[in-house]
Amino acid sequence: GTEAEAHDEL
Amino acid sequence: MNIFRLAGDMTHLASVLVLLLKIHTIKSCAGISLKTQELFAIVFLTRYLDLFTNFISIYNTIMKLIFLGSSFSIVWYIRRHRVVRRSYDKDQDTFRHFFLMWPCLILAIFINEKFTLKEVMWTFSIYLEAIAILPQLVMLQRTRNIDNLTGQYIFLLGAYRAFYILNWIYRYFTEEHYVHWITWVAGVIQTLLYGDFFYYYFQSWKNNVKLELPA
Repeated sequence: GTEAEAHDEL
Repeated sequence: MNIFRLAGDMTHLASVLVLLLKIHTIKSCAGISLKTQELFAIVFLTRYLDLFTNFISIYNTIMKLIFLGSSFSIVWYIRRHRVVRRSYDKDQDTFRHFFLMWPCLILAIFINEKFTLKEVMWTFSIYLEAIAILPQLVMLQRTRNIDNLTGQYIFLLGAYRAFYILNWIYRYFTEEHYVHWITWVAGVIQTLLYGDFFYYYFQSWKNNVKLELPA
């Protein structure tokens, strides 16, 4: 996944 | 956002609210490990470095602010509040918690998805969160007698981790290219740490007796 996808969780 | 992720975030939020409720209304932090709370504050600080640069949703931003604000205010309450700090069991909370940070930092420098400051700090926060509960678990073992709010707090934290694993399983099957070994391995280890506590929590609930850990 992209970086944004990787960090869309808390 | 799937139902497991939402349930995870809500149990996480509930755990924080339960702890704040205990501290704010009862003015007591008995049984709560300051060391674990300090580690959580560092976890959120290093994880949400992208708070103002990487917008995902209003929901994400608000939740990040809540977790940052609550974790730092809990640490403040235990360390500085005139009444609350007197209930802190300092002698039972002796874990050398800052030593946990070094292996996490070294691991994050070597095992990450991208070698940038933000990404290494984010990875560090994932590793640190996995073991941040250890001082609290050690303290539970020592005090053994656990009041209801403390028990519920730790149960909700464990539930949050369990829901996140279900969320990852769901996302793995519903989204393309959704593979995140670092978060998964750290997350599973973190959840396993709650296993023992869960066992005794359900036993006490089933038998309707006060939660008490074996010596």
